[in-house]
Amino acid sequence: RFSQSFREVAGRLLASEASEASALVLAFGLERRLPAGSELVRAALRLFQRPPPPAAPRRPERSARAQVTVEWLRVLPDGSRRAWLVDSRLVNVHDSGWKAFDVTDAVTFWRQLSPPRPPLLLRVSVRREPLGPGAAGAHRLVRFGAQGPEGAEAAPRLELHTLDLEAYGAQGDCRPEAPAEGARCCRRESYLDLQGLRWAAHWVLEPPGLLLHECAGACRQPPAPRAPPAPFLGPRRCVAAETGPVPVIVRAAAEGGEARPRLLSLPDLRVRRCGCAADGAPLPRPAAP
Amino acid sequence: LTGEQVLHSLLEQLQLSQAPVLPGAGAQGAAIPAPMRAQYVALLHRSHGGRSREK
Repeated sequence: RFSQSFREVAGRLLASEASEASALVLAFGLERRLPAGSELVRAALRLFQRPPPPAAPRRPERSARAQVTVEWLRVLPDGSRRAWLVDSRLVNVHDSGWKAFDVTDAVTFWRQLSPPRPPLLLRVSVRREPLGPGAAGAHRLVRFGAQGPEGAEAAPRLELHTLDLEAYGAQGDCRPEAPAEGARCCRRESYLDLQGLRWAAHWVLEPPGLLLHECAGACRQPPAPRAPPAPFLGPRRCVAAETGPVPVIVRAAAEGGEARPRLLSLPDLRVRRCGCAADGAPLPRPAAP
Repeated sequence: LTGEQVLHSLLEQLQLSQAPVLPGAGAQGAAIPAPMRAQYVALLHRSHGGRSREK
């Protein structure tokens, strides 16, 4: 496996429904499965596609596909349910074997919830492809391991690929005496003197300057994968992982040409934490996407 | 972060296309009303220490 740490979590089938699109709801108990001080690199949902029944008619190639969609399902505090799309792909209805779906976003969102966190709920729906009144019902032939009496071997699985932040993450604030060249990813302090800027001198009342931070240094790259890496992911870079607003008071022109103080909050100007993340990988975000 | 980025953020918040040209004011600090000053200080503290308080 390409990650330093690799865990597999077995899923539990909560519900299944058969309508226009057949759907499964899977539950994964992830509490304490993601070790503290680790960074989630990738989460893959693996579903075993059972072969179609021998009596199933062979359909023309065009209609022998189905669209499998994975959504993160969340029960909101008011009891309502909301689903967010995390991955979708076409499968051949006559195929069988393990299919992998990228559910990194779902696990990332789930991690942002306040403890105690409920199990991670993933809804897997299978729709006919192509859409339209003439489309065949071939999608009903797609059945995953959770739907039958098979043993645990065919049960849905969630693979969690993590990196130890101690070895692969950022190191907090940069040491002032250490040269930035070749340093490990860290948060470097910088000062912006607003009063020294011509446009700000009579406009910005507070603060006189901004004590800010930037992310500097290099990130350790994970070992070369034995399995194909997640698509579209670039090298890990040192980026702002958590930001906050900066308050300022400016003189704003009011009616009558009079300038009055006005309090503003400039979002995301303060870097609170730096982290290493691959290009294209999601950074931790607030719970509601 | 550069002065240009701060300027851009300010202009965006105020929906302006360029920095206003305002005459210099003598005692600028005194012109800020007390409630606004208190609100500014509260935001400043939250901006610096929000994370550690959460912990």
